[in-house]
Amino acid sequence: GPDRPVVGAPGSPVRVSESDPAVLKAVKFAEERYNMGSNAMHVRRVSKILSASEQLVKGVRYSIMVEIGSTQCKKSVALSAVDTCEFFPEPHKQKTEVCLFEVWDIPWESKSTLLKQKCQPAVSKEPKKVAAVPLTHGKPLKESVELLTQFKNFMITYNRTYSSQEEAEKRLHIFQENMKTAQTLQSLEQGSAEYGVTKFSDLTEDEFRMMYLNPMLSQWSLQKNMKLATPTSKV
Amino acid sequence: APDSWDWRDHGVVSPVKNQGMCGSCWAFSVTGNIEGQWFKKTGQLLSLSEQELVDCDKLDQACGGGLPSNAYEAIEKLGGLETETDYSYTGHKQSCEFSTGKVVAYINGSVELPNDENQIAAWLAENGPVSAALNAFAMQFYRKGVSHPLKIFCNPWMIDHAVLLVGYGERNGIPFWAIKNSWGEDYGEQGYYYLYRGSRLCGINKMCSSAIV
Repeated sequence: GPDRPVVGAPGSPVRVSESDPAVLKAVKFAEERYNMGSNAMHVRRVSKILSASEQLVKGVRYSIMVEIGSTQCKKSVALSAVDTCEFFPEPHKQKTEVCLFEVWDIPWESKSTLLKQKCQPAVSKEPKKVAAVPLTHGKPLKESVELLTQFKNFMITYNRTYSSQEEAEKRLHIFQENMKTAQTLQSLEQGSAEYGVTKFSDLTEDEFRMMYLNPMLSQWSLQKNMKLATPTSKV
Repeated sequence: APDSWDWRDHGVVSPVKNQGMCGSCWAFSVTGNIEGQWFKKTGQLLSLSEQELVDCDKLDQACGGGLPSNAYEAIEKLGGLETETDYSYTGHKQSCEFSTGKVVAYINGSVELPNDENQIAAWLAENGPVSAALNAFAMQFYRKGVSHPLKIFCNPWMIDHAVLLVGYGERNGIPFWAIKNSWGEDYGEQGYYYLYRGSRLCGINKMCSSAIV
């Protein structure tokens, strides 16, 4: 998040504390999805967070390694009561798994998606893919980290909020196209101008024209003939 | 004309304003020009009302756009302009609330300037800031410096934004127009756009005009 120091290049994975509230939230989310996808009779819960890192990728992508074990609650238990479920005692420890969860959190939408779930028995060495949850929209995360950083900074600088994730994604795409246009302008610039992110960077050319420009001026040749200005003095 | 001139150095230009999401650039261009002309006549810099034009200039289309030539005519017919304070900008069309009793500046006519940029510069240096218009495509992406986009990005026949020429000069050997814009101070260089001068770029020479006090 913007209030946390980032180490390394913008967008590269950064290790975060296992007690970080955002990580705990992501773990809780992953745990719920894990249980929804599992046909086990009992609710399973994360017993320990082994490591956690975050990466800025069109939001924040958390990679979290956890230990997960069976509780005594059956799956019919109310979701709100899951936190109170006790783990099975020692003889059942062999059912403990180590799982890698990747959770994609979109802060401007308060929306999360479980991207990846790889689990293996705690005693085994070979990871076994249990399930792969598809992306919400089936889109690859191919936008460059640099672009996402630029977009995030743009949103902060110009205080932008969007009404939905779809709107945010649309604006990100427009922003990306505008950055390409700005780069083209820059590469062909014959003066000393710098082009790039402005407060209009999330608007299409048409939107920009409609909101801020003046279509009547294109009819300037139709304007009334005005009196010509008196030439300037020779002094 | 002098090699360079900037009316900001002479107290003739009011602070940069913000038209918001409204195509009222024509009103800002014209009031900026009249602020300069009024200063030249009286020595007093007033910030004049654009909202009066948005609401009361029936020749133009308020936030839908307008022509400076119409605006001069409307101001003459109305009897003048109120101050920014008396008739504040809201960025959308309202019913006309113009009051002749609050008029602080008037004009007696308007003139069209020649298309030659040297002559425009000479006129500006002698008479004050000039209402102008240009193709604003590159302006969406402009951050700073003297802008000289390729002509294909800046068709001089597709003029779509009105501005105010307040000065001219050279920066590191690049001749420029100093252009007061109306997109707030967080646009460009403290609200100003600098455009290459001397090749009729973006049609900047095509619609230069001024009110006469």
